[in-house]
Amino acid sequence: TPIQNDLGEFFSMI
Amino acid sequence: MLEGKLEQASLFKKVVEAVRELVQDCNFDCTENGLALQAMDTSHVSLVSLLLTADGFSEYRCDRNLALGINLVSLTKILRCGNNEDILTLEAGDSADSLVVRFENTQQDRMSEYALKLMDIDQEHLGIPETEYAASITMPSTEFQRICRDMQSISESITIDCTKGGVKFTCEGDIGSGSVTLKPNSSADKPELCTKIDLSEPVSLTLSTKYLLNFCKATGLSQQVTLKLADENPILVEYPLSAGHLRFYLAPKLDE
Repeated sequence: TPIQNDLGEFFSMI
Repeated sequence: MLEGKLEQASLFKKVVEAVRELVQDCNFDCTENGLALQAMDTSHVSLVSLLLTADGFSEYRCDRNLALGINLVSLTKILRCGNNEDILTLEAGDSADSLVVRFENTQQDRMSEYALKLMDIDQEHLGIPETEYAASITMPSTEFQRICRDMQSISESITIDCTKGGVKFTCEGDIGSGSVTLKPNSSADKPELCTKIDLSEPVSLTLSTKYLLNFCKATGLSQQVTLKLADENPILVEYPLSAGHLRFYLAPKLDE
């Protein structure tokens, strides 16, 4: 089963 | 000082209605260019990005940048006090502790005014990287909503496969599986019913049904929706507004 990723892994905090 | 007047309250009501389940507290960033909101949902899986540009308001004035911290549940309560056709005015002073929401009916013989207490919200701001999307699919928003609704009862995930020939939505669950394929089509007299695919390479993404369905709350805002996909990247689901946009980003589900 595919795992839901966190959006923070793709977008960086500014 | 912010002063923004919308000829129809329904636009703002619909926008807030579309995002309030994903986001509870958020800052409305007001600049001379318009109103913007960017917020992640509490589970940090999706992001809402709203822009209402100044030219979408019949009157707009913002002398100094303001961040209005708003609880969307409370804002919804106040917006429900106005009718869809009412003229809506939003007003806030530079160091105001409340947002004034004014409704005026079309006959201009009933005016109401409410004040919403503002909050201090220390919000994380995300930098959205420039992404080269492999595919861009524009389709009727009601069709996208229907697919998400239909598949919701079958599976927690929807896989979107896009090739030149079409876009295929697939779901697989305990009771069985399903798929819907849409081919590009065009109709000059009804462009809102067209499906358009721009593709540089085939792409496949698996996404949470629950979140996709949540984005569909924006269906009433636009007849068309655009899905942008890149391998192993968040999907972008965009509802264009007459002046601005409502965008949702959703992180993909990936194999371990």
